[in-house]
Amino acid sequence: MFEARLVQGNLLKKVVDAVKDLVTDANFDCSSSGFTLQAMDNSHVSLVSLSLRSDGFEHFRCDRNMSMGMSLGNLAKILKCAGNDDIVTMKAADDGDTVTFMFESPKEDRVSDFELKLMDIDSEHLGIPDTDYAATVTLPAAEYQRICRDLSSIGDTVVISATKDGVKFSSSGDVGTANITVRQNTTADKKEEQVSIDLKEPVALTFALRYLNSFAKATPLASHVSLSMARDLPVMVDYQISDMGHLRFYLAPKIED
Amino acid sequence: MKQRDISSFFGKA
Repeated sequence: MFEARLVQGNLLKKVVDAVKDLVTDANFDCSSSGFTLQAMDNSHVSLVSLSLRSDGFEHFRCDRNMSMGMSLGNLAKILKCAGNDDIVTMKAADDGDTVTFMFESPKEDRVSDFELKLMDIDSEHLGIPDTDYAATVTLPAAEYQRICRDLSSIGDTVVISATKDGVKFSSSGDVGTANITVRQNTTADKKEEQVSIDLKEPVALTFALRYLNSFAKATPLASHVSLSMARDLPVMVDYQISDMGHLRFYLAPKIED
Repeated sequence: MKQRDISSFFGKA
């Protein structure tokens, strides 16, 4: 039996909204340590990795490891029916073919439940090694979203280069070129405006903006996002979900033909 | 420019 109660139910809604355009169907894996998802987008260019630790739930019970295949579009439709402040409880039997979502209003005057049909999804699980990144920039999530959006009107790809002077995002296309540089700013008045750069060695990589833009759909989940880069390796775009875990996206760099 | 499959960077778990 699997049962998980999440007081901040809208967090689940935000997670699903962040990945549903990238991944159509995915397996959610439940174990005593938590609720996780790992999935590649349809074209196998990027990887999504979600981890919600069991201790972040008000109640969490998972008697045996299980994998629940869901259509993220259908899951999003169901979660849309939850009120913003509702408590969400997920329930599934060990051998069932459905998962139930129960929504409770904070005043306890409205309770609803929605059953979602599970699906069999073939998916290979990838091992993501701990990487010694050459550079990590942590910037406001809204700033990352803006950079990706602004550069998308100029070109299809972005070169992200991290040097001691800052992290530069460059794009070019028919319109012309654009460069946006963010510099370390750990003394900003507001904590949510701070930018920090951890640079071990300079690194520059090229990425498809379409995917970086799609990752920015996770903006409502966290105040900040970290981009970690190492030569010839996928960038890790990491949104920390407070007290619970993370939603990470990995995107393979573009390389010369 | 070429785009490698993301799975080619990570081993099977």
